[in-house]
Amino acid sequence: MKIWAISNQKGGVGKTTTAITLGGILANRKFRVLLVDMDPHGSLTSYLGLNPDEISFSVYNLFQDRVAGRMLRPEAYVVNTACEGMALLPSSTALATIERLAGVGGMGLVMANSLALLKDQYDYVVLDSPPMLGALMVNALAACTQLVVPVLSEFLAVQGLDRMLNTLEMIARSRKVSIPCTIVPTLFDRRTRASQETLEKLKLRYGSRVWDQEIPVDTRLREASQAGLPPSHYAPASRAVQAYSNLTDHLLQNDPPT
Amino acid sequence: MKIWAISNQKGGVGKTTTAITLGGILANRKFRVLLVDMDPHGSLTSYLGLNPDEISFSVYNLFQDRVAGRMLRPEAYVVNTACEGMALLPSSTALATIERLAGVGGMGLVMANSLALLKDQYDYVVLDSPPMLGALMVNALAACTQLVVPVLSEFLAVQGLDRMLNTLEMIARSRKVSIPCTIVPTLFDRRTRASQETLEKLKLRYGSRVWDQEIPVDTRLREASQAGLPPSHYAPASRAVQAYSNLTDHLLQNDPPT
Ligand SMILES: Nc1ncnc2c1ncn2[C@@H]1O[C@H](COP(=O)(O)OP(=O)(O)OP(=O)(O)O)[C@@H](O)[C@H]1O
Ligand SMILES: Nc1ncnc2c1ncn2[C@@H]1O[C@H](COP(=O)(O)OP(=O)(O)OP(=O)(O)O)[C@@H](O)[C@H]1O
Ligand SMILES: [Mg+2]
Ligand SMILES: [Mg+2]
Repeated sequence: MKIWAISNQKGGVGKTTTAITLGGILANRKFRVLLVDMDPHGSLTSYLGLNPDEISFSVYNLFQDRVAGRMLRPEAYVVNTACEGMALLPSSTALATIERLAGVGGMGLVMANSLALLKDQYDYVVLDSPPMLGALMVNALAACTQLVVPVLSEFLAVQGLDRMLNTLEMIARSRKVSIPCTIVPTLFDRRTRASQETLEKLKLRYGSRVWDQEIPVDTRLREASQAGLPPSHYAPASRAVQAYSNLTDHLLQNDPPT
Repeated sequence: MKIWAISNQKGGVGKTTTAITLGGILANRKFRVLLVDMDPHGSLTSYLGLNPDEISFSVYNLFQDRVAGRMLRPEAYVVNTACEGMALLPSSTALATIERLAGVGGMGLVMANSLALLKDQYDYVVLDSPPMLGALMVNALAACTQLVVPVLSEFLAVQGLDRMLNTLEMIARSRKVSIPCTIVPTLFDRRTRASQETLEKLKLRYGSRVWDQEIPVDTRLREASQAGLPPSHYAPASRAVQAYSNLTDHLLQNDPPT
């Protein structure tokens, strides 16, 4: 089983959109997929028709079980989605209180230890992270076998990327593994001068970690979220889904199935 | 002195862009303005040319002073900006650890108590919040005299708005004040069907709290962030700055200077 974390502490760069589209494409390719929503705001959970304010079981329960010294049972909190071959471990708003536990020992490995218990049931896990470099993102970075970083190709979004990549390096060193990382330009508008210039700067600074294509701006993605269907199922022939399909090829090369 | 908080736990909806543009417009109208960056990611701080990773003093120091029982001295942490009449209380990445203190008594009023000490030096304070409903946002809601909520007019961004507005109501009740709130549609693209439909739903659900205009998509705003100048100073005649100027009129009517 492989675990792909979709992270960036900058908000609104397409993390949730990337997570659900990659998950849908992998499910269409007949991989067994688990989506995990680690954002207390619960965009991925709402996208799939559930309410993070009212949900009874979620990622939050895994942290509670750990604090209470109970056995981890992640399969008890997984729900099916409308898409065949794609399950969800949802979020709840209570997840926002996890940040307070950041100082407690062992909290950084809750996700890694929970997901290890599911390794025979899924081929790929896709983790959606919150827009904050805190305990939940550290959990995602500590569990993943590959990191995908969606980035808006503009000035504000490129600040602070070093910080996240440094955190990833630190975690990878302590795990004594090397974790491939792909920076993915999203919401890319070829017509804007600022987009092209920032993309050049990104490539100069991060070299081969930057994917050689971009995800274009595509209103079909917004319509898909309104319809509650992954873009791969709602508009499989759209430009953005085609681009995400190319990205999936690239990510599978970096991190093939076990 | 009046305090306007710009908040929404959804990421990438234009909080920082709204904060810096309103601040610039108010400074151009000869009000004495203080911008406050309460986002550990420090977009506002980077926008104005400072580095949140390396900065020596910031909002973080106010929380440290409170925990250590020292006297609050916010003026010691304020810096000037390139714009006349606009000062900044910057962020630092260390601010991300504040969330751990959320359970400690009295942490919710650090900003309100600090800003009260500056009431003779500024006419308007504009607070930029992080994309998370945690201790830092609660501080902003507890300090403000008016709340501005930028919202992307699309499905994912409207989820969870109730949660934030309920938190605001709760804080206003405990302060025994009524806090005006304006929901501002941002990055609005008239050509997209999904945008128009969601805007109708927003108005149906939130009535007069939704501002009667929208902030259009305008690439001049992205260029301004690259130039490190507030949009009001970089492109004062642009469509977006004109729209923000109309918004400023509306907000000044709701919350005139003392
Ligand atoms: N390629 C695209 N074309 C058009 N719209 C897009 C595209 N990618 C994402 N979006 C839209 O941009 C907005 C932000 O995307 P999304 O919510 O996925 O970002 P995020 O990084 O997960 O945000 P947050 O930081 O709040 O978690 C959403 O409204 C989404 O529908
Ligand atoms: N009206 C607009 N037209 C074009 N681009 C815009 C507009 N408003 C904001 N942007 C761009 O959209 C992106 C998101 O804006 P911004 O960073 O202000 O959002 P935010 O809500 O502060 O994000 P975060 O949740 O990370 O704090 C930025 O790249 C900004 O330049
Ligand atoms: Mg998201
Ligand atoms: Mg911001």
